[in-house]
Amino acid sequence: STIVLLFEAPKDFIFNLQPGQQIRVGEGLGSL
Amino acid sequence: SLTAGRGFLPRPWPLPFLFVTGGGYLGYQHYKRRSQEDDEAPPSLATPTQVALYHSFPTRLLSRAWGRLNGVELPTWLRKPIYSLYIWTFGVNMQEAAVEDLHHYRNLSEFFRRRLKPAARPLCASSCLISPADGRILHFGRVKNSEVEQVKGVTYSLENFLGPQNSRSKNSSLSFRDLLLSCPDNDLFHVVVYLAPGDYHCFHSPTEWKVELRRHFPGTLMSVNPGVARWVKELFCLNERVVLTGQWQHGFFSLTAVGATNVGSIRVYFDQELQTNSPCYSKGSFHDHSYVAVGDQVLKTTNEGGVVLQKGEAVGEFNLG
Repeated sequence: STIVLLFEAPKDFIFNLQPGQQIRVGEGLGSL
Repeated sequence: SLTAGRGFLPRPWPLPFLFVTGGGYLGYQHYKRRSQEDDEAPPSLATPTQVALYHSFPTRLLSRAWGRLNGVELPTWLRKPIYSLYIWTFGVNMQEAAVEDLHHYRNLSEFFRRRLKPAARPLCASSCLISPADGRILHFGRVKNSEVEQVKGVTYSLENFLGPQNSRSKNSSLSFRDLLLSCPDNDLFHVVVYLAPGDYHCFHSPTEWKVELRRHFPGTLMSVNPGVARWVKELFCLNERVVLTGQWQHGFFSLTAVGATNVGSIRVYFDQELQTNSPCYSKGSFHDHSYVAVGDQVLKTTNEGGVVLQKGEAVGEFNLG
């Protein structure tokens, strides 16, 4: 199963992620 | 002599033969893809015939049968060995489960839906957006030209994924992506989280937002593991999914739960009407349910039209079959 998030944000939104990384509920995905 | 010997020979069964050969073929393709993945080679996409073959498999029927099987109550003595095998195979961490005693879970479906201890998932306070699920980040980035990448180099159409928007007819000169944006200075972003079989399978609200619409797309239930996502273009548009759309502090926001063969049904806690992986729905259609005022009827859970979700709040879960 998969969850897909699609969202609008200011252009300076930055992801704090690496492709393939393991993640858990509540961990930050990105910030402004 | 063939006619005479017919009584002795086993009858050919075309359907099981098709399943076995087809399954073997897909297994081989999966093995081939894994090898390519390891080599970090560019994805090799399935041909339309291969996709049509996979698409024609009765994956929804198989999924429901799998769900029925896993809903059978297990005798107490059998629970520990069965769940231990599952834990060992998929690397489940039972120390974070709310109930660690394996005898407590009556069947594999209950075990799959296990809850976590209250403090097991602290919420990141410094981030405006948190992970909605446990899993692996398959892909993330900006949406360009109304095409979204399910994995690097394999795209799907945003319009096929979300379905038509009401605002589309009002201003047809704008692209689908631009129609979703409330402010031209903003951009559209996406994140894909893949949940492996051993992961905690509830999903939570990634931010504070208001859900206005639920759109249910009954579809096929192909595997969504990263290998298949690299192989089948538009996989997320073909599979059964539930799209929740609404608004957050920066404008448009959506969360989509995509089902798979083994995990075919999706539950949303605040929506009792939603029924997924049901034989009454046909592939290719979609069904809307608005959470904003409908005529004179306003849902109790709404606040100024829409279901308000807090950051980290439990939203729903995936179920076996």
